[in-house]
Amino acid sequence: RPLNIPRKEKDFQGMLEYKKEDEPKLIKNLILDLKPRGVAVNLIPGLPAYILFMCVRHADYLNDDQKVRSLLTSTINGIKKILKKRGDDFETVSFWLSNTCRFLHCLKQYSGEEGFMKHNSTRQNEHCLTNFDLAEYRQVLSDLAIQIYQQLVRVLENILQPMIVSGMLEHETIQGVSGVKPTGLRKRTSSIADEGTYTLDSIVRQLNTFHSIMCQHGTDPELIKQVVKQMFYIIGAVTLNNLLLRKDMCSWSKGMQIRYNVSQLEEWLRDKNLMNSGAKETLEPLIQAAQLLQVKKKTDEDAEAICSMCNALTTAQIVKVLNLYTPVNEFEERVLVSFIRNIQMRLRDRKDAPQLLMDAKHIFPVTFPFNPSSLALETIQIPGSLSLGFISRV
Amino acid sequence: QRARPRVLLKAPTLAEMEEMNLSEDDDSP
Repeated sequence: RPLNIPRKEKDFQGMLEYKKEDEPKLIKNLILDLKPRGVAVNLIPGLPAYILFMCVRHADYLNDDQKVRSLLTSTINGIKKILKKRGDDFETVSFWLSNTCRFLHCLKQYSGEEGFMKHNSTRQNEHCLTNFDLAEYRQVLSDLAIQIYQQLVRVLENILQPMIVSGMLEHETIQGVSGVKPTGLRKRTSSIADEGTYTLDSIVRQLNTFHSIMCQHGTDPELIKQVVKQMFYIIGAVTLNNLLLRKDMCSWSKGMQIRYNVSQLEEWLRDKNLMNSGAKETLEPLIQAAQLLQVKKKTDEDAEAICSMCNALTTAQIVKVLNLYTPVNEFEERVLVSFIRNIQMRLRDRKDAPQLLMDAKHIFPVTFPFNPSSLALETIQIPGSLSLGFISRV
Repeated sequence: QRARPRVLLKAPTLAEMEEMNLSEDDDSP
């Protein structure tokens, strides 16, 4: 009986062999039935992508183009199928966005193309595909990743949407700043709002949840930055649009409230080392609207100051805020029509878009910068929990 | 220097893959 000598890592070549007839089972167990909250929680980030790629490597090694095509097509269709089925679940969409990107990076990193090999180890360069150029499939995967990203944005928008107006505008994070005596006992902390309303803390907690799930899935840092920038844009646009449509939101104290809330969001960015994500800049129109609520609005100098300060607001938005502005008490005067005319005259040369509201549905174009992995394929082991016993390491 | 160039595998678009999938689903009992 041959000695059962355990093969050392160095003997494996980082490929996975499977029978053609087992491909449906591979797709079912690794994609369709895999639960991100279930066994996937304990996987190394991107493991499904590495497994699929190691299967592609073996089919390439066999020089079997049909097997390569079939696996790639089934993989793409499998991911689309699971996202059709569970596409409103943030964890599922985030999980397959990060695995689709990792699969795309593997196809590049091991393509044999010079530009993608710069960070490869010698061993990794030995693991490059030998027979097929999969550049066209990489393009299809990139198209799929864009679709998944847009789906992720819709999911997080649906979760955030109900929180924004209440958390950013209505709830008084700074108690009493509006001059209204807090009813009954002063609320202990800003996160305890009336039943069912959201506070700024609710929004921050949700941002934390999104961020930790994406980190847990091993999502590329550059992609996390783009998701966060998109989230902040949505928060800023929805908040500003509501401010522009509600007289009760245009007061000095609301300006103070908004500036405080924005500072808390900036604090969150700093905590997560995301100050360079472009997210803060998407809040600029809201920040300027809040400042406009707080600055003096009487003299020529005031008009000059407002025109130079509000470069991220359109003329229509500036005029609207000034028209809606409501003095917080009888000692304060309303904004005079003549002052608003003065502003309009000063801004008449701007080539502003006429629309009043921001496009809260706008999705920034997404990019997937190449992000090679240092993980050595020959060391990857398949956990039994994936029920992939019909696949063997080569 | 590589022995021979890799063969470019022509890929269907996402939409074409979807059609393939639908036809397979139709075939499946």
